[in-house]
Formats: sequence, structure tokens, C-alpha cells
Amino acid sequence: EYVVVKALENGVTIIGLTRGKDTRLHHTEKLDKGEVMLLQFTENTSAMKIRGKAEIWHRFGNTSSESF
Amino acid sequence: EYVVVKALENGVTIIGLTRGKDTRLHHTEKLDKGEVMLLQFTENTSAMKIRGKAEIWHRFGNTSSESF
Amino acid sequence: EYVVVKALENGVTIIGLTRGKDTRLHHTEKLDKGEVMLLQFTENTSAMKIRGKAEIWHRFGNTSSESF
Amino acid sequence: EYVVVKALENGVTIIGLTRGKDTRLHHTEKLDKGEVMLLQFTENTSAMKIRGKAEIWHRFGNTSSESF
Amino acid sequence: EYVVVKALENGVTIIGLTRGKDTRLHHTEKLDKGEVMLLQFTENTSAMKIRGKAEIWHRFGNTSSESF
Amino acid sequence: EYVVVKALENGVTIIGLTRGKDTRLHHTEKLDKGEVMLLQFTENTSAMKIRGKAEIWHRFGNTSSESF
Amino acid sequence: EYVVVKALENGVTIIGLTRGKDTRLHHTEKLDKGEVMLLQFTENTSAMKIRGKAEIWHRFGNTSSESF
Amino acid sequence: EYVVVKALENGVTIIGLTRGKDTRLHHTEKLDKGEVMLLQFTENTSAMKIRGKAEIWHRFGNTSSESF
Amino acid sequence: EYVVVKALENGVTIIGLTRGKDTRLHHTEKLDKGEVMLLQFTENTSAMKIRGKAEIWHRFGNTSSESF
Amino acid sequence: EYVVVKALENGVTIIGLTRGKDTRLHHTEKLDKGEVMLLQFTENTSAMKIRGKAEIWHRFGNTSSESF
Amino acid sequence: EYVVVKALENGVTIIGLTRGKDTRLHHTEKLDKGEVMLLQFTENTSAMKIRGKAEIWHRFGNTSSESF
Ligand SMILES: N[C@@H](Cc1c[nH]c2ccccc12)C(=O)O
Ligand SMILES: N[C@@H](Cc1c[nH]c2ccccc12)C(=O)O
Ligand SMILES: N[C@@H](Cc1c[nH]c2ccccc12)C(=O)O
Ligand SMILES: N[C@@H](Cc1c[nH]c2ccccc12)C(=O)O
Ligand SMILES: N[C@@H](Cc1c[nH]c2ccccc12)C(=O)O
Ligand SMILES: N[C@@H](Cc1c[nH]c2ccccc12)C(=O)O
Ligand SMILES: N[C@@H](Cc1c[nH]c2ccccc12)C(=O)O
Ligand SMILES: N[C@@H](Cc1c[nH]c2ccccc12)C(=O)O
Ligand SMILES: N[C@@H](Cc1c[nH]c2ccccc12)C(=O)O
Ligand SMILES: N[C@@H](Cc1c[nH]c2ccccc12)C(=O)O
Ligand SMILES: N[C@@H](Cc1c[nH]c2ccccc12)C(=O)O
Repeated sequence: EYVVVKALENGVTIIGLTRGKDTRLHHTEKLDKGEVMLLQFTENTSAMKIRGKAEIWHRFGNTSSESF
Repeated sequence: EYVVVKALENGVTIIGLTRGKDTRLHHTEKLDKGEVMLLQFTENTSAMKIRGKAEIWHRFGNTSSESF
Repeated sequence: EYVVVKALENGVTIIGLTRGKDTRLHHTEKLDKGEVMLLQFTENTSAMKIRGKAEIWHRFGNTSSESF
Repeated sequence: EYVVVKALENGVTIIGLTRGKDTRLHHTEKLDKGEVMLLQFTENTSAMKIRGKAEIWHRFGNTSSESF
Repeated sequence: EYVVVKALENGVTIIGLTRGKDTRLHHTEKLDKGEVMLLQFTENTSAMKIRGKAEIWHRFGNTSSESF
Repeated sequence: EYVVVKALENGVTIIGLTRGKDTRLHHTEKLDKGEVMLLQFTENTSAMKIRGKAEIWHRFGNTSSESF
Repeated sequence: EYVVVKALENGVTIIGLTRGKDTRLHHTEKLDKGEVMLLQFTENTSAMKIRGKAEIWHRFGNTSSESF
Repeated sequence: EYVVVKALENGVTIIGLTRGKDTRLHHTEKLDKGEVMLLQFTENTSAMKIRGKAEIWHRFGNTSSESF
Repeated sequence: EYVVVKALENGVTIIGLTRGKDTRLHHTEKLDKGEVMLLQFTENTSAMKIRGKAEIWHRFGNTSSESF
Repeated sequence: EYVVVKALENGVTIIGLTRGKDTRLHHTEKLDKGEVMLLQFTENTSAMKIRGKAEIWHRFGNTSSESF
Repeated sequence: EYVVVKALENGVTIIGLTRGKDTRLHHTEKLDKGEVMLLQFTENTSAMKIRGKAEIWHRFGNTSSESF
């Protein structure tokens, strides 16, 4: 099970949150405009947070994150 | 199995409720306007509660939470 | 397997009933108007009861509970 | 595997019948008008009986029970 | 795997036949007009017989049993 | 995996044939007009034979058996 | 996995061929006109041969066997 | 997983090829015009060859073999 | 998982390549015009090569190989 | 589960990120214009990053990465 | 899980990349114009690279590789 993220501006961040009793940030990935990432949910990652202007493809369709 | 939440205002909260005999809050995630989160149901999380104005994508379609 | 509930008025309650030989109430979750919950069937919950005005998304479509 | 029942009048009853060699009633749940229940087939419940006026959502579509 | 039966007259019977080398009747459930039952195939039930006027929902569509 | 049979005349028979190296008849079920049966393939039944005028619902659609 | 065969004339035969290194006939079932059989592939049967005029329902659609 | 073959002329042959390091012919089945066979892939058969004029139903649709 | 190959000229070859660290040819099957083969991927075959004019049915549709 | 990447310019890079507690780059694959790669998520790769102008086919549709 | 490659010119190469911590080339298959290959992802192959003019059928549709 993976999701696809395309940065629509520089400085988009994708944050991985830990699986388990404790929920904390284990990795932050920075994307430049136009870069695309494909990210799985894993044994270590049970939630993701996306900041900045990006397009996200997931099983329910598309969502765009925005920066204000 | 994950769901997708996009904050449509600042201060949206996503609450994770514990799996097991006992049902209590184990984590609260705050989102700023435009941020998007993807969250799985896990060994520790068997229910989620969303407060504030947000769009939620799930297996049955879309639902929007509202703040009054 | 989860369901989605959106409260359309204050004071909506979602009741979890125990799995097993015995059927009793193990948790009651109160929702304010506009709040959305996503709830799984679990090792401890094999039935749910929803009271008050709410919209429920499930695998067979949508159902709205009402309060009289 | 669950089904969804919405009471369309007061006093609707949902009866759980035991799984196993013996078939007897192990629980009766009473619903008031407008209340909605979601009920799984379980290790203890292999049949259900619904009395009174209600709407039932199941994998083959919708059925309404009636009271005469 | 379950089927749904709605009685369209009083006195509809649903008969459960035993699984195994031997095929005999292990339970008879009587339904009044308007009552609805949901019944699984189980470790003990590998065939069902329906007598009287009823509507039956199953994986291949709908069938109505009749009484002559 | 089950099939559905509705008798369109009296005296319809459904024959269960044994699973295994040997193929012989282990059970014959007689149906009266209008009666409906739902029958699984099982550990003991790997083939069925239907005689008389009946309607049969199965995974590939509907077939009607006839008596001459 | 089963197939459905309806005899369109008397004397239709369904032959079961053995599973394993060796391929030989282990059972022949004779059908009269109008009779319907439902037959699984099993631990003992990995191929079937149908002779005579019959209609066969299988996962890819319908085929009719003919006798010349 | 099975395929369906209908002979459109006499003398159609279906050849079973062995599974394993070695690929050789383990069985040849001869069909007369109009006969229909249903054949599984098995522990012993990982390839089949069809000679002569026949119609073949498989998961990707229909193919007809021809004899020249 | 199998594919279907129909030779459209004489001398079509289907080559089986070995599964494992090493990739070499373990079997070559020659087809005459009009012959049809159905071939699985197996413990010994993780790639196939088709030479000569043939029609190939696979999970993504149809492809025709050509000889120049 | 694999994805497909086609380079639309020279110098497209596909980066494999490690699975596990630690997220670091374990392999960078360079593609020339017109080259196509098919890449699985694996025991060692739980995220991929694509830089440069490329077309990406994934389970949710197509995405094109761009270089600025 | 396999993909299908048809060479549209001579000298098309399909490269298999190793599964595991290390990513290196374990096999290169050369195709002549018109030849078709079907290739699985395997215990040893977790990525493939295609050079030269070819048509590729995969689960997301068709892609053509080009040579410049
Ligand atoms: N540590 C949490 C992270 C998480 C997943 N889904 C959530 C939903 C709400 C809050 C936290 C979470 C867990 O694995 O369960
Ligand atoms: N602790 C509960 C949380 C829960 C899940 N689904 C529910 C439905 C209703 C009430 C509580 C719940 C459980 O794991 O079962
Ligand atoms: N304790 C019961 C709860 C229940 C589930 N489905 C039901 C249907 C009818 C009545 C009770 C139930 C059980 O786990 O089986
Ligand atoms: N005790 C029975 C209940 C039951 C399930 N399905 C039925 C159908 C017919 C009659 C009884 C039943 C059983 O578990 O098998
Ligand atoms: N005791 C039989 C009941 C049965 C199931 N399917 C049948 C079909 C025909 C006759 C009997 C049956 C069995 O478990 O196999
Ligand atoms: N005893 C046989 C019955 C059977 C199933 N399918 C068949 C097809 C043809 C002939 C016999 C059969 C078996 O289990 O295999
Ligand atoms: N004994 C053979 C029967 C068979 C199945 N499929 C076939 C295809 C061709 C020839 C023989 C067969 C086997 O189990 O494998
Ligand atoms: N013995 C071979 C037969 C085979 C299956 N698929 C093939 C494709 C090409 C050549 C041979 C084969 C095997 O089991 O693998
Ligand atoms: N021996 C290789 C054969 C192979 C399968 N898919 C491939 C793709 C590219 C190159 C070789 C292959 C393997 O089993 O993995
Ligand atoms: N090492 C991380 C890589 C990763 C996968 N998905 C992610 C999402 C966000 C951040 C990091 C990741 C893991 O296996 O879980
Ligand atoms: N050795 C790597 C090969 C690989 C698969 N998918 C990838 C994506 C990016 C980079 C390398 C790869 C692995 O098995 O994981």
C-alpha cells in the first residue's frame, strides 16, 4: 500500500510518523518542485503528514495539499 | 487500511483512540489549514475522531467535518 | 472493516457492544455537531448502536439515524 | 461481515441466535425509532432475526421488515 | 456467507440441514409475516430448506418460495 | 460456495454425490412445488444431480432442469 | 470451482479423469434429457469429458457439446 | 484454473506436458467432433498443446486451433 | 498464471527460461501453424521468449510476435 | 507491487530509500531518454524518489515528474 | 506478476536487476525485432530496465521505450 506525492513548489515536506504506542516523527523528506515520491506504509510508518503545495494520489482519488 | 484528512482551517485535530477493552485517547495530531494527513488503523488505533473543518477521504467516499 | 459517523446535532452517541457470549455496552462516545468518527469492528466490539441525528457511511451505502 | 438495521418504529427487536449444534436466542437488542445498529456475524452469532418495522442493509441490497 | 429471508405470510419455516456424512434436520425456525432472518452457512449447517411464502436474497439474486 | 434450487413441480429430487475416489449417492432430498433449497458443496458432496422441473441459480447464471 | 451441465438429450455422459501422474477414467455419470448436474474439480478429478448433446456453463461462458 | 476445449472435427488431441525441470508429454487425450473437455493445470501438468480444429475457452477469451 | 500462444506459421518457438540466479534456456517447444499452447509460469520457468509469427494472449491483452 | 518509469530526458534519477527505522538512500538508477524501468517495492525499498522529466505509471494512474 | 515486452527493432535489451541490499545487473536478454518476451518479477529480480524501441504491457497499461 503506497501513496504518490508530487511537489508543486519547493520545500514540500513529507513527514513519517512512527507506528506503535508512541506517535512521533521519524523522518522528514524534502521535495523540490516537480519531484515525485512514492511512499509505502510500513512496519515503522503508520501515518504521514504533507506540508506545502503538493498533489497526492491515494486509493480514494487525488488530494492537493496547500501552503498558506 | 488508511484514511486521508485535509485541514480546511487551522487547528483541526485528529484523535487516535486505543484498541482493546479500554477506549481512551492515545494521540492528538494538530493540522494547519491546507495540510494533509494519511492515517492507518493500527494495532494501537481502532477509532479516530476529527474535530474542526476538514475533508476526509475514506472507503465509502468523502465526508467533511465541520466546526460550529 | 470500519464505519464513518458524522454528528448532525450535539449529543450523538455511539455505543460499542462487547464481542463474545455476553452482549453489554463497553464504551459510549459522545459527538458534537459536525464531528466525524471512524470506528472499526474489533476484537472487543462486534456491534455498535448510534443514537441521535447522524449520518453513517458503511459498506452498503449511507444511513441516517434520527432522534425523535 | 456486518449488517445495518434502522428502526422505523419503537420496539424493534434484533435477536441473536447461537452458533453451534444448538440454536437458541442469546441476546435481544431493542431499538427505538430512528436508532441505527451495525451488527456482525460472530463466533457466537450465526443467525439474526428482526421483528418490527425496520430497514435492513445487507450484502444483497435492502430489505424492510414489517410488523403486522 | 449468509442469506436473507423475509416471510411474506405466517408460518414460513427455515430448516437447517446438518453438515457431514449424514443429512438430517437440526433446527426449524418459524417466521411470522414481515419478519426477516439472516442466516449463515456454518460448521453445522450446509444446506437450508425454505417452506411457505417468502422472499430470499442470496448471492445470485432473489428467489421467492411459494406455498401451494 | 452454494447453489439455490426452487422446485417448479412436486417430486423434484436433489442428489448429493460423494467426494473422493468413489462416486456414489449419499443423500436424496425431495422438494415440493414452490419449496426452495440452498445447498453447499462440502467435504462430503462434490457433485449434485437435479431431476424434475426446477430453477437453479448458480455462479454462472440460471439453469432450469426439466422432466420429460 | 464447479461447472454446470444440462443434458439436452438422453444418454449424455460426463466422465471424470483422475488427478495425478496417471490419467484414466474414474467415474462416468449418465444423464437423461433435462437433468442438470453440478460438478466440482476435486482431489480426484482434474479433467472432465462430456459426450452427447448438452449445455455446459463454466467460468468463461457457455459451451454446448454435440453428438454426431 | 481450468480451460475448456470443444473439438470441431474428429481426431483433435490435447497433450499434457509435465511440470518440473523436464518437459515431456505425459498424456494425450483424443476428442471426437462435438465433444467437450474441461482440463485443469495441475501438479503434473504445467502446459498443454492442442492440435486439430477446436475452440478453446480460457481466461483471456476464446482461441480456435486449426489444422492445416 | 498462464499465457496462450497460437502459431500463425510453422516453426514458431516458445522458449522457457530458468528461474533462479542463473538465466538459461531449459526447454524449446516448436509449434506448427494453427497449433495452440497454454503455458504456465512455474517453479522452473520465470520467463518465456516467443519467436516467429504467433498470437499471444496474456493478462494485459493480446500481442502478436512477428518474424522478419 | 511495482511502478513503471519512462525517462523523457537524459539524466533522470530513481532513488531507492531504505525500509526500516532508518531512511537513507540505498541505490540511484540513472536513465537516458526513452529508457523504461519497472521497479518493485521490496524488503529493502519502501520509498522511491524520482528526479528529472519522466512519466510514472502507478496504481492510481499516471504522474509526470518535472525538472526545473 | 509478469510483464510483456515486444521488440520493435533489433538489439532491444531487457536487464534484470538483483533483489536485495545490493542492486546490480544479473542478466541481459537481447531481443530481435518482432520477438516477444514475458518476464516475471522473481526472488532474484526486483527491477527491470528496457533499452531500445519496444512496446511494454504492464498492469497500468502500455508504455513504449524508445532509442535516441
Ligand atoms: N502511533 C500511531 C500512529 C497513528 C496511526 N493512525 C493514527 C490515527 C490517529 C492518531 C495516531 C495514529 C499508531 O501506530 O497507531
Ligand atoms: N477500544 C475499542 C475502540 C472502539 C473501536 N470501535 C468502537 C466502536 C464503538 C465504541 C468503541 C470502539 C475497541 O478496540 O474495540
Ligand atoms: N456479543 C455478541 C454481540 C452481537 C454481535 N452481533 C449480534 C447480533 C445479534 C445480537 C447480538 C450480537 C456477539 O459477539 O456475537
Ligand atoms: N446453530 C445454527 C444456527 C443457524 C445458522 N444458520 C442456520 C440455518 C438454518 C437453521 C439454523 C441455522 C448453526 O450455527 O448452524
Ligand atoms: N450432509 C450434507 C448436506 C448437503 C450439503 N449439500 C448437499 C447437496 C446435496 C445433498 C446433500 C447436501 C453435506 O454436508 O454434504
Ligand atoms: N467422487 C468424485 C465426484 C466428482 C466430482 N466431480 C466429478 C466430475 C466427474 C465425475 C465425478 C466427479 C470426486 O470427488 O472427484
Ligand atoms: N492426470 C492429469 C489429468 C490432466 C489434467 N489436465 C490435463 C491436461 C492435459 C492432459 C492431462 C491432464 C493431471 O492431473 O495433471
Ligand atoms: N516443465 C516446464 C513446462 C513449462 C511450463 N511453462 C513453460 C514455458 C516454456 C517452456 C516450458 C514450460 C515447467 O514446469 O516449467
Ligand atoms: N533467472 C531469472 C529470469 C528472469 C525473470 N525475470 C527477468 C527479468 C529480467 C532478466 C531476467 C529475468 C529470475 O528468475 O529472476
Ligand atoms: N524507512 C522508512 C521509509 C518510509 C516509508 N514510507 C515513509 C513515509 C514517510 C517517511 C518515511 C517513509 C520506512 O520503511 O518506514
Ligand atoms: N535491490 C533493490 C532493487 C530495487 C527494487 N526497487 C527499487 C527502487 C529503487 C531503487 C532500487 C530498487 C531491491 O530489491 O530493493
